[in-house]
Amino acid sequence: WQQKKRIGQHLTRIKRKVGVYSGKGGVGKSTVAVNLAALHASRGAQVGIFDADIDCPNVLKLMKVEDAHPHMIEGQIIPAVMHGVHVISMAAFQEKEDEAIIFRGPMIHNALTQFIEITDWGDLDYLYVDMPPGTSDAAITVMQTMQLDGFVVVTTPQELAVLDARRSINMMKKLNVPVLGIVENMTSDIFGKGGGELLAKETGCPFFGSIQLRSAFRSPDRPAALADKHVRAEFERVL
Amino acid sequence: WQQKKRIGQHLTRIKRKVGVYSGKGGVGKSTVAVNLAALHASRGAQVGIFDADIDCPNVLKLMKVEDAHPHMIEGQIIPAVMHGVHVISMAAFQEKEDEAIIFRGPMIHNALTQFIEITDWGDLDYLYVDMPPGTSDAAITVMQTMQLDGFVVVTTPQELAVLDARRSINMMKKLNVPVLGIVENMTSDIFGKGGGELLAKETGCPFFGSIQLRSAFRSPDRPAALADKHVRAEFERVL
Ligand SMILES: Nc1ncnc2c1ncn2[C@@H]1O[C@H](COP(=O)(O)OP(=O)(O)O)[C@@H](O)[C@H]1O
Ligand SMILES: Nc1ncnc2c1ncn2[C@@H]1O[C@H](COP(=O)(O)OP(=O)(O)O)[C@@H](O)[C@H]1O
Repeated sequence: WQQKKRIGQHLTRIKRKVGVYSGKGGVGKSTVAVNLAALHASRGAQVGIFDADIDCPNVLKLMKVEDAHPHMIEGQIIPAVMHGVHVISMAAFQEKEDEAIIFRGPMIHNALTQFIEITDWGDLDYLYVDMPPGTSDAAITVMQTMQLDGFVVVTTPQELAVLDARRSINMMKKLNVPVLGIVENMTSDIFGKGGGELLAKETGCPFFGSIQLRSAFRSPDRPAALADKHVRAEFERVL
Repeated sequence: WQQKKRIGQHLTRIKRKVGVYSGKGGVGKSTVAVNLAALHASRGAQVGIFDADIDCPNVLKLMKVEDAHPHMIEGQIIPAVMHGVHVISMAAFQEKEDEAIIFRGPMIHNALTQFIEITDWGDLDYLYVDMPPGTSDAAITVMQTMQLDGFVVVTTPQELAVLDARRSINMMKKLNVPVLGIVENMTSDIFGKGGGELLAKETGCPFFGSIQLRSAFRSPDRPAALADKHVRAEFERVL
């Protein structure tokens, strides 16, 4: 597969490439990716985030990126930088942020591979790929073309989220992609606790710890891990 | 479009066809669809749910459907029935519920149109279509082939969910599909309040009310609207 080889060569300057994934939406994939990346950057690492959710991208909004307009140099996209993190997202190419991106599968695949091939990431210690929900086009394309070191699976303690996380892990096993470990998010009296840890035991994956449900995540002006010491401690344990 | 006409004729015995949608995952689309349907059924209406999330179906699990195996009569699928609601879902065709369904866009489109064409719904007062997140294949196929009366948009009060709900509404406007109204779900101190109502004002859509974040939704043995009087009152107001 020519493309996979080309992409592999293009990404050699990135030391570690990690996907953040679950088939279930709204469990905190973008939140976990953004906070892990921001924490790395605050410790001086060179780190990037690729928002692989082509039709409903959220990373620019979550990070409150100010100058989102993409800069192109010699046909390569230069990622925006916010809180020390290099960010690339489909949202940067939208006139208005609430414009509907109505792409069928093949166009999602093309948009993803284009972003991967023409973004100039420079030298990075870490690249986090924030995945969209579902086990369809975006997941298949990223798993088959980007040769990531592996995926962090995010789940809430709830029954439905754990079921879809299990499906995601089965997909990764089928496509021979490593599961690095499981993070439980939104642990609380309302949603429960322990669902993520139990999933880790049952699937034989490492358990990276849990993040409590907190109002500190309500549209902070910077990633909650930089703004709240409890959140910071939880993400440091995950790292 | 031959298929659209065929599907239209096949669905004539259903009085009202309503989609429950948002581009954002985890906002409560399945929860709202299941509780509205269960409430209708408890009042004696004939009601069905079509789980249009082909790769990560949750409706059978949410409703704790006991005999999920599909019954076929003369090539037509007979939906399972639980709490008086007729339910059809891709999950009924899985050997194991956590099996990964790895379909690209065209296969998602085909699976959806097959379900629509070969399910024998009988005479229904209401059919709710529980949509997957995103503005890609499933949303395009359902909006272009099923001629629904309209869609209920579900959002949480949070910034990201409201942004994706706005994108969904813009998609519906582009595809000429009616927005029936907006439901705000998970209203709470943690996630905020009023995001849904404000969205309704800004987009000129009716506001159907809000559902509080409650632990009553944590894997109940029957839909929370049947088990908890506060939840029931909230869903009655939405109806
Ligand atoms: N631990 C948490 N406590 C409170 N809110 C959270 C937490 N994690 C995520 N959120 C919020 O929940 C919503 C969904 O999270 P998001 O990262 O967008 O999930 P996903 O990327 O899986 O769709 C966002 O509005 C986010 O701010
Ligand atoms: N109002 C609520 N209060 C508490 N939990 C809720 C509420 N609405 C939904 N949930 C839970 O949140 C999770 C996500 O809801 P779900 O209906 O699966 O969303 P979607 O269909 O949009 O992905 C489920 O585990 C569900 O039980």
